[in-house]
Amino acid sequence: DGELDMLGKAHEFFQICDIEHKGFIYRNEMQRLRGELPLSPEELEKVFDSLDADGNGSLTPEEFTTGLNQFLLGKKGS
Amino acid sequence: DPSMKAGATSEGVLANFFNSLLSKKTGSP
Repeated sequence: DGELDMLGKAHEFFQICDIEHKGFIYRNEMQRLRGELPLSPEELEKVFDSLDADGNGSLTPEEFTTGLNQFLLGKKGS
Repeated sequence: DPSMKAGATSEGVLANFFNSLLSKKTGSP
C-alpha cells in the first residue's frame, strides 16, 4: 500500500529528528533534516510551524503524519 | 491573524518538503 509506505517514510524522518526518542521534536531538531532534504533552515522552520497545529512548539508524530495526509489529500483533489 | 498570512506562503514550502521526503529513496518504487 502506497499510503502505508508514505506514513512509514514520515515516521522514518521523524526518527531522524527525534534521536532521543522523546516522542516529539522541537523546532531546532527539525534542522536535522537539512542533511536529508534540500531545504533551507527558514523553510524547515516554516514547515515546522505549519505542522505544529496546536502551536505548542513541539511536533508529535501524529501532527507530522496529519500534515502529510492533508498534503496528499490536497494533491489528490487538485 | 499572522498565522493566516503565513499559511499562504508555507503551502509551497510544505509541498516542497513532502515531495522531497516522498521522493527520498527508502524502499522499492
